[in-house]
Amino acid sequence: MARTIAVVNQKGGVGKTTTVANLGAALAERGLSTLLIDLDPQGSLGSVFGLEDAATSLTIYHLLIDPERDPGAACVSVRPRLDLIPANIHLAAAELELARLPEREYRLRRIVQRLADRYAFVIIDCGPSLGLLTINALTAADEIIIPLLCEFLALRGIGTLFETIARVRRTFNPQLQVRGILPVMYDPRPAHTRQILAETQALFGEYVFPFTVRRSIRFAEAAVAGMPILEYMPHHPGAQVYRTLAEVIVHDQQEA
Amino acid sequence: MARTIAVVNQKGGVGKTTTVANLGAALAERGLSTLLIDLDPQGSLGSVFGLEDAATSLTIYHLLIDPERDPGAACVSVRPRLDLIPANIHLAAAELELARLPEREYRLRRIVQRLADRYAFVIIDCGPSLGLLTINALTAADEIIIPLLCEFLALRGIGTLFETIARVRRTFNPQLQVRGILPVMYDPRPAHTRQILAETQALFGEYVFPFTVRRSIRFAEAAVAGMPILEYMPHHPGAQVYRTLAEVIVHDQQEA
Ligand SMILES: Nc1ncnc2c1ncn2[C@@H]1O[C@H](COP(=O)(O)OP(=O)(O)OP(=O)(O)O)[C@@H](O)[C@H]1O
Ligand SMILES: Nc1ncnc2c1ncn2[C@@H]1O[C@H](COP(=O)(O)OP(=O)(O)OP(=O)(O)O)[C@@H](O)[C@H]1O
Ligand SMILES: [Mg+2]
Ligand SMILES: [Mg+2]
Repeated sequence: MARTIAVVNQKGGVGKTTTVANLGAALAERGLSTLLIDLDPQGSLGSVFGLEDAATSLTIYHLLIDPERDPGAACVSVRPRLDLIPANIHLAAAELELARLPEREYRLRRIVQRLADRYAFVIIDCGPSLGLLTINALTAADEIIIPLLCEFLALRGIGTLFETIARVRRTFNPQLQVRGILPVMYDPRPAHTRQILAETQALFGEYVFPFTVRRSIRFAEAAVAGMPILEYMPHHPGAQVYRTLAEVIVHDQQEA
Repeated sequence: MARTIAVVNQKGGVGKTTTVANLGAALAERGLSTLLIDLDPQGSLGSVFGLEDAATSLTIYHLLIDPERDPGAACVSVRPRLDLIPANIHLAAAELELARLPEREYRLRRIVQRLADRYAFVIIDCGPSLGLLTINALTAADEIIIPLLCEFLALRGIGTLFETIARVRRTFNPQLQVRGILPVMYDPRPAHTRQILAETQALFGEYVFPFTVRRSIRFAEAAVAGMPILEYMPHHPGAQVYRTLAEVIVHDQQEA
């Protein structure tokens, strides 16, 4: 039975897609079959693996709107032990279309349940919003990872995110747990980012992972190359942090 | 009659809110009365001026849902010659509610038209999406400014944005023009960002403003202080660039 992790933060540009791609790659590297689901109409997740729009005929949009479709047909193998269900701009229409459908919050959960026996992990990349698509991700997930840019405007929204998580736990998914907050694009030199990290640790305690992904242009370069950083520069410190994250996630399971 | 400018980019975290706040401050500094409208449920724009949630009773959400309300009552004076209509998380519900209402794409345009004679400029901060709220902004606006982070994943989405702009121009707002693409958070040291800037200039020619806002932690510090950078560090190079942007925008008008 797959463990399903949603990577969520309504603040834009804080490393959600990068975290999903690299955590997925790290889990696959450890021999764990992993499915990534792109739930952002921007469709960045596919492009981080070199998939571009034209190649994707069946997307998560089709599965959400038509539950009769076989979800397995939308899984594209991007690396050994790593599949991906892509998204594209048509998903933007899904929020309005889903709103009218029965069981609208549970649509993604039903899809994941039909695929869960084929994978050890399912990881969902959310877009920068707390709308119906993200609610679907929170309803489908067992656990949540929150990437956080250590800047004031990014920390400011975390309270609202926790409120939304509590609401989903009450109404749709009692098992939902926050696995952790991952500081990303971290630059320890300015006092501001150090202060925001300290404030985050004071506010959220052991929710905050004890490691950070440092800011590095190599992440943007890797995206151009159509690879996660684990492949683009296997020994890069950022790649090592994502391997550590995978280790912590897998280890947690044994404890649970 | 106010000139209405929408600051748009569906990619998250690329400096939209920062650009609206600082362009607004620069226009007010030149003596031009300016209205800022926050159209992002995250409500970051208010917080950049020190306004936090509790203080905002009437928001853009109320005006969009109830056209009978007096829009002037929602305008909060944040600085001399600078007013702001705030947003908060309730706006997230507006997309679904607006979808069912008549003239759903024109709601913001009607609001702006009722306020246009009181201001020289109206500037709209969009959230990271191309949904109905952003369509409202594009329908209400005369001009568009696109902040661009010079990284591959950010440039990738610009084509889709131009397609959406073309669609809005055809269907809802024939006057709509792209005023320019503003490179922000620019760090000229890595080859990657220089390449992406060069590619942007090759693709979009004179749409790209001939200046960039360099990356600087001072922007995040200014947000903590509840001020645009023009106030926080009046002589900071980033503040000067936003003054230059205001100069170019105002000057354009004389040419038009
Ligand atoms: N550790 C890092 N250091 C430097 N740049 C990074 C790092 N992680 C990600 N990036 C870059 O930052 C930008 C934003 O990252 P990404 O697109 O993953 O964020 P996101 O939260 O998914 O954005 P959106 O809200 O638009 O979905 C990308 O250009 C990415 O390449
Ligand atoms: N020139 C700059 N240099 C460094 N940091 C900047 C610069 N401009 C903005 N920032 C910071 O980058 C982060 C993202 O900026 P901002 O919130 O304005 O982007 P946005 O596009 O409005 O994000 P969203 O998509 O979530 O609405 C903020 O923490 C902001 O303080
Ligand atoms: Mg993303
Ligand atoms: Mg913003």
